[in-house]
Amino acid sequence: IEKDKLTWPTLAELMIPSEKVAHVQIGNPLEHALLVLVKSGYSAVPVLDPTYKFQGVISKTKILEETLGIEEFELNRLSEIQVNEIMDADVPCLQPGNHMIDALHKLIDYPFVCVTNEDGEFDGIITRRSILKQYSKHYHE
Amino acid sequence: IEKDKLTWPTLAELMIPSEKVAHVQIGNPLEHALLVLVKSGYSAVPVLDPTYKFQGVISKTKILEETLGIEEFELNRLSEIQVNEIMDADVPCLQPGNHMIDALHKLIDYPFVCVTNEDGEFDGIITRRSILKQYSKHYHE
Ligand SMILES: Nc1ncnc2c1ncn2[C@@H]1O[C@@H]2COP(=O)(O)O[C@H]3[C@@H](O)[C@H](n4cnc5c(N)ncnc54)O[C@@H]3COP(=O)(O)O[C@H]2[C@H]1O
Ligand SMILES: Nc1ncnc2c1ncn2[C@@H]1O[C@@H]2COP(=O)(O)O[C@H]3[C@@H](O)[C@H](n4cnc5c(N)ncnc54)O[C@@H]3COP(=O)(O)O[C@H]2[C@H]1O
Repeated sequence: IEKDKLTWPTLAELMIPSEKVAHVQIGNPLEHALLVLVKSGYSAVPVLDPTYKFQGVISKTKILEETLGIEEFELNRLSEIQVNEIMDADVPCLQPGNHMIDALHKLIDYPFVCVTNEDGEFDGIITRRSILKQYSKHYHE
Repeated sequence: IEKDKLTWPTLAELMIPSEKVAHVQIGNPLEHALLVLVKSGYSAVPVLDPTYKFQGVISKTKILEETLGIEEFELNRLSEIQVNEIMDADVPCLQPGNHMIDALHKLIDYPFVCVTNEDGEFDGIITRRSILKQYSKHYHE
């Protein structure tokens, strides 16, 4: 296994850095979160707090579940609910000392996982696509 | 590589069979597609035609893009547009003779790919989760 580890990239090489990750703030109304999700085209994005710590994930699925109960999907109702009321808070995070195999295990059940630094601040995300791309390269070596 | 192939599962073993896959019909109105997506919890599901051939994929992202242009997300507008008008028609499919490595290549850019039989009829889907689970097993062997 050790030889194998030598050829795998580090988490930093796999990671999409925070400045390239669409995200919302924990106190934002759902209306704002929905606009960020629709404009970015992503199904789900990270939720950060004002000190740039990762708090969870907000998705189109969660927002649709919340408001489809009523006859019309009134956008004004989305302005009354905040992101922290319906976000998923159990998305796993990786720390600086973790390896690609740790990312692989967590990505089995999550489309992306977050990466934080020693102080717990948000550094970026690792996506299933980035891991699958590595495997497809590795297979041909 | 040959020895490697022996330990990998066949596509049939990896596949979620069609009876377990939530799907919609090409002629359905978007209102129905949105209800299937919200009830199943999935971001996107396959679109089939009346002869059970795979035609594309419909997603919450596409439906939201389509209707968010107006002030309120009126559900009645969703009943006027049909699935075939906005679905993604370029999702790749695997045929019976393909291997897991073919699935890996296609899953780099798609969360799931479809599997068809010799007559082109829909057999099921292979998801990124199923491939990642195999890799995590393989790594520990
Ligand atoms: N603008 C685009 N250009 C090219 N391909 C695109 C794309 N948007 C989506 N895709 C493709 O569709 C997959 C699923 O995207 P989804 O938005 O559902 O799910 C995404 C999204 O929720 C999140 N994500 C990815 N990149 C992000 C970013 N820069 N900022 C925030 N969230 C991101 O991670 C999930 C998994 O991403 P992953 O790349 O593995 O997988 C992506 C990618 O293969
Ligand atoms: N009810 C549930 N129970 C447990 N885990 C769940 C779940 N719903 C979603 N997940 C998890 O979230 C991932 C993304 O789901 P999503 O709905 O965006 O994206 C899904 C969905 O669009 C589609 N899909 C998966 N299973 C399906 C099914 N039985 N019928 C129709 N579409 C399916 O394939 C995509 C990738 O699926 P994958 O399993 O790789 O990845 C899934 C899975 O890891």
